[in-house]
Amino acid sequence: AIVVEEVYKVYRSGTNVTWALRGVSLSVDRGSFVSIMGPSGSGKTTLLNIMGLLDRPTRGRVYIDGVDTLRLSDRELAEFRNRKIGFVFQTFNLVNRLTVLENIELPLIARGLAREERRKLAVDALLKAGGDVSWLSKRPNQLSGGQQQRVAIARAIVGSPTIVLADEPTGNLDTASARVVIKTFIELNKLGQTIVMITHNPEVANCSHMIYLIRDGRLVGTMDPSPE
Amino acid sequence: AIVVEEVYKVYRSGTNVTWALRGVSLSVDRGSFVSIMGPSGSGKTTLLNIMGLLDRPTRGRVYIDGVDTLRLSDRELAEFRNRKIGFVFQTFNLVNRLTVLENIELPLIARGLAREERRKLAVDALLKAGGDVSWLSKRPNQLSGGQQQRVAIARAIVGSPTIVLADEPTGNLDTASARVVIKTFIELNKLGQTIVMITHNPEVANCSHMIYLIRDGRLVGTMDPSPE
Ligand SMILES: Nc1ncnc2c1ncn2[C@@H]1O[C@H](COP(=O)(O)OP(=O)(O)OP(=O)(O)O)[C@@H](O)[C@H]1O
Ligand SMILES: Nc1ncnc2c1ncn2[C@@H]1O[C@H](COP(=O)(O)OP(=O)(O)OP(=O)(O)O)[C@@H](O)[C@H]1O
Ligand SMILES: [Mg+2]
Ligand SMILES: [Mg+2]
Repeated sequence: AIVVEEVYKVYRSGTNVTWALRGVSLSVDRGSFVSIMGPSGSGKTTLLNIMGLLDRPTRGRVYIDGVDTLRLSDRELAEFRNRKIGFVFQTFNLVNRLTVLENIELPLIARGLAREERRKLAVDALLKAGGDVSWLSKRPNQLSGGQQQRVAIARAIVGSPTIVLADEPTGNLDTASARVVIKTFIELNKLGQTIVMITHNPEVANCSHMIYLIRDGRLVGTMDPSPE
Repeated sequence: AIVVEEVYKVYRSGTNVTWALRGVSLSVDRGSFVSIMGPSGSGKTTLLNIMGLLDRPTRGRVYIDGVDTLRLSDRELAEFRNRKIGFVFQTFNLVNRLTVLENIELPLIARGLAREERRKLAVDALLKAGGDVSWLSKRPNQLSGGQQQRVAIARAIVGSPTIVLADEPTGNLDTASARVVIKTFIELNKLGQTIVMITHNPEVANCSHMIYLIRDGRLVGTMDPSPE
C-alpha cells in the first residue's frame, strides 16, 4: 500500500539545519497493521507526514498503491490524500470554531451525502473511537485532552479510508480508553484497512503485526510484537 | 501547601451543563509528591487548573500556603500564582512567535535579573527536563511533540516555584525521556518543592508518594504507589 524509497528530509531555518530523516526505506503491505517506535525527536512524525502526503521528502520517493506521488501536483496530491488516507495528528488539529460533529464530518464534505447519512457515519465513527454522543454539539476546547484525541480519531476513520495513519493516538488516554481505540484499529484492520501507528506505548505496539524502530532519522530495525 | 475544600466546577454553554467536579476535598502537604489518576474526562485537568489558580471553582475554597485564594482579586491571584506555582499544561501552551529560550525565560521576566543570569537558569532548566541546547533558538513548532513537552516542563521549573503542577508531563515521551523527567521531579522534590502530577502512566505514578484516584468529578480513593 505504501512504499517509502530512500527518503531524506531536511529542515532549514536561518543557520539551523536539521536532518530529520536520513535515508529511510520501508514498505507497508496492503492490509497490514504496523507500529513505529523510537526516541522523541527521532523522526517518526516527519516520516508519517511524508507517508500521509502532508509533506514532501527532500530526496527519495513515496508510492501509494503503486502511484508515484512525487509526480502529482499539489492539487492532485490533496485530492488523492483526501480520498485514500485518514490521519490522526499528534496535536489533534481540531477546528475550534466548528462543533465536534462538524469536525468529524469534515472528510465527508466532498462526498455529496445527505445530511442524515453524514451524521450517521460521524456518530458511528465517534462511538468506535470510544467517544460519547453528548460531545457532538460541543466545541473541541470544551472537551478534555483525551476526549479531543478520540474526536481526532473519529475524524480520521469516518470516511473508511484505505490507509489510517495515527500519530500517538493514545498518548492522552487512560488504559481502558486506549484499549477501546486499539480494539477499533484491530477491527478496521480485519476489514481490510491498512494501519500505521506511531506509539511510545509497548502495550499498544504489541497489538500490531510488526514494529519498525527509528533512531536519529534512520530505520534501525524491526521487532516482532510479543502479545501477552 | 494546597488545601482544596469541597470544590465544585460546572461548565455551562447553551443548554449544555457539565459538572466537571462534584465536591472534591484534598490536602497536599508541603514537600510531598503526589499523582492524580483517573479515566479520561473524569475532571483531573479541571482540578489541577483550580489548584493552580488558573480557574476558580463554582463552589468551595482553595488555600495555598494558608492563604484563602478566593479572597484575592484577579490581579493578586495572578501575582501570587506567578510567584509560587509552575504549571506544565496538557497541551503545552508554548508561544510560537517566541524562541524556545524566550519561552523558558517567561516566568523570570518580572524578576529583574541580568540577561546572562536569566539565560543560565533557562539552560539549566532545559537540561534538567532532558532537553538539548540546540533547541534554544528554534521556535516551538520546529520541535517534535516530545521536545515541545520538555520545553514546557523547563518553563514550569525555571523559577524554582515552591509548587509544580504537571498535567500529563510524559504523554509524548519515550520511556527513556520520561525517566529523565521523573528523575528531575524526584530531585526537585528532595530539594523541597511540592509536586502534583496528573498521569495515565502507572510507572510514572509509582515514583510519587501517593496516588489520588478521580472518577466522574469525585475523589474515589487513594493508592500507595508500588515501586518495583
Ligand atoms: N470549557 C469546558 N466547557 C464544557 N465542558 C468542559 C470544559 N472543559 C472540560 N469540560 C468537561 O469537563 C469534564 C472534565 O474535563 P477534564 O479536562 O478535567 O478531564 P480530564 O480528567 O483531564 O481528562 P483527560 O484525561 O482526557 O485529559 C469533561 O467531561 C469535559 O468534557
Ligand atoms: N519544522 C521544523 N523545523 C525544524 N526542525 C524540525 C521541524 N519539525 C521537526 N524538526 C526536527 O526534526 C526532528 C524529528 O522530529 P519529529 O517530529 O519527526 O520527531 P518524533 O520522532 O515525532 O518525536 P516525538 O516522539 O517527540 O513526537 C527533531 O529533531 C525536530 O526538532
Ligand atoms: Mg512526533
Ligand atoms: Mg486532562
